Amino acid sequence: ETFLPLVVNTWPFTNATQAAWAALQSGASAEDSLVIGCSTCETEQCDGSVGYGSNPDERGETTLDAMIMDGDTFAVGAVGDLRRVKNAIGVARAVMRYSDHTLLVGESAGRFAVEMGFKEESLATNHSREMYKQWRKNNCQPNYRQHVTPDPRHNCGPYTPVPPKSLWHYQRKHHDVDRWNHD
Amino acid sequence: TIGMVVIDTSMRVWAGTSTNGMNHKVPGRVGDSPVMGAGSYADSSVGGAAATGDGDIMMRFLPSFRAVIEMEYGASPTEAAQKAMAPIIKHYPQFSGALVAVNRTGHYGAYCHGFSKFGYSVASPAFEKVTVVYVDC
Repeated sequence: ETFLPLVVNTWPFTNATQAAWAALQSGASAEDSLVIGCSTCETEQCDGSVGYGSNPDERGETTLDAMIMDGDTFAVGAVGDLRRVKNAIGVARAVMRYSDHTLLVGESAGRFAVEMGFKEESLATNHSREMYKQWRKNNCQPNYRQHVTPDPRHNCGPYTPVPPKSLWHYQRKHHDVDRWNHD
Repeated sequence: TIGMVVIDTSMRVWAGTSTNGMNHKVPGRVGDSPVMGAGSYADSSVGGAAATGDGDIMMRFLPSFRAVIEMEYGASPTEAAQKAMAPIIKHYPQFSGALVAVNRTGHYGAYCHGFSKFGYSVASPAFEKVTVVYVDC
């Protein structure tokens, strides 16, 4: 027994699911439907975990990651640490369509996106600025650094490395990953 | 993060992700979302999967790839999700994450760890409208 077509996505982002489903029902390809679904979340900034204006890095800048994969041909396009371009899933598809590569990252990925016609604009919002401000005010906590000085559990950077005197101890800390802070 | 799998009536499977990652990350950090086999994976002869959670941990185990492989070996989507998450939980019992898996006939399942519960969204001929399915972690 089959139940097709089908759209499934992580988290209760029902508008994204509905957008992809409506696209499929109107005759769009699975590829287009997936891009429409994920783009909906980017525009709506689903839970603050997708799209612009949230979860800034240590410097206060929001960056985006995205990927698209075709299960027929195993074609993949992906983008990481994308800056100043909002439509990350669109850029991932552009990587797949307009290059022979699989993953582009950082400033160069942004430059590629602009070359492919995507608009360059700030990803900051009042919300992301406030998140950054509160983080600084809270002595840069939570913090993902380790084996550096000053102690990253209580201090902001800049940091310099401090190798341990005995054995290296790689222990992933628990960083309160939840519905609003996750990959 | 959103991780999505779309299957059309010809059983063509597409998977994708989009995210702004972890809050206050070290500049330059990239999570699991753009890593194929980690954030999501698709194989039209089997199905697809998408993961969410602590990407620094999850990307070390390629759980989406693992889930699709488990389905290829005969596991149900729910079993495949559980098997894909098992090694992560074994090595990092404190981690939080979830994975949804879908086979090519439109059957789906999920497994999660570290959250109290995990919700994912489904649109299918089996439902009249988009439905949120919850699993206890």
